[in-house]
Amino acid sequence: TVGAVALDSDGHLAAATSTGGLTGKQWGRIGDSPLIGAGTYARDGDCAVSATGTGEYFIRDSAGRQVCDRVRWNHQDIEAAAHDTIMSIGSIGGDGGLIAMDANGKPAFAINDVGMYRGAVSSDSPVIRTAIYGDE
Amino acid sequence: QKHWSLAIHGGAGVIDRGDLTPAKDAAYRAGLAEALAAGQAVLDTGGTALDAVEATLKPLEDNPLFNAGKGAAIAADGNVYLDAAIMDGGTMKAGAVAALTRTKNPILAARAVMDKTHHVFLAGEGADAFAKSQGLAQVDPSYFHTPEREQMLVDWKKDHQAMINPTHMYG
Repeated sequence: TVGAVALDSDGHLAAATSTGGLTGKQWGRIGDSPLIGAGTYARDGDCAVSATGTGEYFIRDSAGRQVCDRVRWNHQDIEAAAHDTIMSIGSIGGDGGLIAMDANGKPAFAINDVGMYRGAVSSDSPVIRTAIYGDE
Repeated sequence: QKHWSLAIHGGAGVIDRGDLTPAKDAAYRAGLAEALAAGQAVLDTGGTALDAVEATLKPLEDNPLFNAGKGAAIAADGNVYLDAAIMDGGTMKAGAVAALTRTKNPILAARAVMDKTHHVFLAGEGADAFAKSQGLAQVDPSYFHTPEREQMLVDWKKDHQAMINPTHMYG
């Protein structure tokens, strides 16, 4: 699964996700990626989210919407909201990760697996950064 | 210059340092960097976040290393079914597609659902037909298959054959 979140110079957020799902998935099975509020979500002023992992758990826990609600209603910063959401998913048996971005363009990466292919760039840090392993 | 920001993921899992050769490690990082550069080009010239996330995902869908578009995971029946979604935080508009089998870039189809219909989510043959009607590139389903993903399905079947064929349930 691949995904992106962005803040533009007018202060608008957006999110996108694309996937083939799981190897050996049952035909007809749909994961969280195309479900708005689960694998993909964006709301100006709060956050944008794209998730990757065992989709059924991200659907049950409304992962994308949950991150943004944690920001809006719990007043958590984006890192705490992303971390607590992925831990919540882990607590019900789900594995994976997500990327999130707050209204100021601060990115957060949260995983409960060993690694996640990821990267970031911004007007403040125009040199592209990439990472794969959990300790990077 | 006003502030902008972009972040991406290319999938998660049990990725240890010993799992990837230096060449594979470099190839994944190059793929991520190419995608980020595509989104950066949009945002750096005043483009929208919506256009940036779309531009970022297209090269990842075209890169066979990642599980989306070409190189996507293969389902139990041997076919590739592709899903994608996009959402605009400013307008709360969204578009999504599922179970595409012929549309080369699912993220473009999701964007078209958002921009060109009053729906949010189209699936299956209707979604492919809609994408085609919008002029989006269509490919033979074999385009999405790669040897690596074929092997992953073979490996998966070794572990799950008993579930597929009940006559093997007891060994």
